[in-house]
Amino acid sequence: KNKQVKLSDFFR
Amino acid sequence: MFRAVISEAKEFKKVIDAASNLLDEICFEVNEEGIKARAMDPSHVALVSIDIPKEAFEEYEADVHDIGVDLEAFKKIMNRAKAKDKLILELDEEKNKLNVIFKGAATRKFALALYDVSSSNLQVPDIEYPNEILIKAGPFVDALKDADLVNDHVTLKVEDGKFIVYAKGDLNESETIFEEDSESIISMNIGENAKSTFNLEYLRDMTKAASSSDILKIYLGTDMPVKIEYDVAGANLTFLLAPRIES
Repeated sequence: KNKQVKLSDFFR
Repeated sequence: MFRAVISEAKEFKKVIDAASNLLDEICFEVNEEGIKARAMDPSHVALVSIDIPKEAFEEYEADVHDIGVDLEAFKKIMNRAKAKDKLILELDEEKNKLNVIFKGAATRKFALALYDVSSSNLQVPDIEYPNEILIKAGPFVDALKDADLVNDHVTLKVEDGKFIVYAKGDLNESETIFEEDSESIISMNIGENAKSTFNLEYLRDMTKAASSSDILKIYLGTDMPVKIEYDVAGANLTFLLAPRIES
């Protein structure tokens, strides 16, 4: 099952 | 002071439509160079970036202002534009309104309330992508429509030099394959195989302002946000969408 992640997860 | 004249109101409407699909409100940062806006959608899944250089306007004069507007209201006003209308945008600092003026068979004026939408200082992050695909918007949007028949999310893949739009539902599957020499593809700069899955409705919203012959630049990696860029009416639109990831 895939889950929507947020953009902020990539810009830390 | 801010005053801008756009020769085709209908074209500018597309820019507002693109933003209003994803955002409730926006802050246009205007200065003597042009207009820019950056914002994330309320769920922080998508980022919208709009750049309109002053050259895109018939007339343009501005010093530094933040112009915050409600996009639903702006969109409704822009929906009233007629085919041959010119559009004039001007800031009324005294009344704290953005005047939206259509000049055609008659001159029609709207005064749009300004909101205190703080400018976000967001930047489009400088991500390095292994793959860059230039594709006509029409065939790509068609591939998304196909995917929409089988699921609410879609996988964008680069596989052995092909760009693939793939969806799998509980029962059914759809797949569109773009080969490098296909007439839909302008160019493919492929570094490695890649695969990311995205919410379909966001992708549909992000590509809605593009006409079918417009060219989309799609940047794709594995389990990375997809970046989609295109130009409408001299404005550069850039969208970033976070993926869905196996958990």
